Amino acid sequence: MNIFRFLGDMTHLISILILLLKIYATKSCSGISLKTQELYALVFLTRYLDLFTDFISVYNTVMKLVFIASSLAIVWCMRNHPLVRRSYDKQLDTFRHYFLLLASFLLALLLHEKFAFQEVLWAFSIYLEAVAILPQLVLLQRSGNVDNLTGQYVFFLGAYRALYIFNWIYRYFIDPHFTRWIACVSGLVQTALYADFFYYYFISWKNNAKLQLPA
Amino acid sequence: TEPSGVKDEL
Repeated sequence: MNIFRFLGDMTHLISILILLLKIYATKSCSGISLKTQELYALVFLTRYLDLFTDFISVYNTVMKLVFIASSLAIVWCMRNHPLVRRSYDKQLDTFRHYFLLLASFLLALLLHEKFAFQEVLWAFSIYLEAVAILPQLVLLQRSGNVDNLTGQYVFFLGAYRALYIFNWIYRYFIDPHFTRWIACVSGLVQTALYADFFYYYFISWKNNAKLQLPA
Repeated sequence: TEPSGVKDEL
């Protein structure tokens, strides 16, 4: 494992911890899209089916279990916790995420490494992860103001994707057998979706001002 | 890494 991959995993973990901290400390999930969180839970559940079939390393297994458990916990809190669910911006979270599910599934049926149950679901999880942030970005754009922890959450999530690209570039040169085109192309698309957010994030950071997205 | 081999990334 190279340093980019490791830092990518760590920023992914940090983003989830920031989200859990926000929900736990403020008992609020305002600014957070339940649809994006549900899509992520589905991404992890469909991608990590290999927990039952392949053992890669203790690190790999533990991280997978942490991602599954934390995403399910976040969805549960947003749906069922008496205080947290009241703060959910349901009227702003209107992105039609079923289209993302359907499109990702159809694409996975067409483009996969092998036509097998686990392989198709793996491709589905890669395509779905690439677009799962969209309901979250739309919600932030609609609400305009982004609270500090929510802004940090999205920033670290984007940083994770960017670091994975560096990881692939590194692997491309170090490991000539590394060909994972589905993941690499989807990863590029996914990272590109953050470009706009990153732009406004750095402006607010440079001006030491609160993060605001244009309407 | 074979194309449909073990996927070591998360």
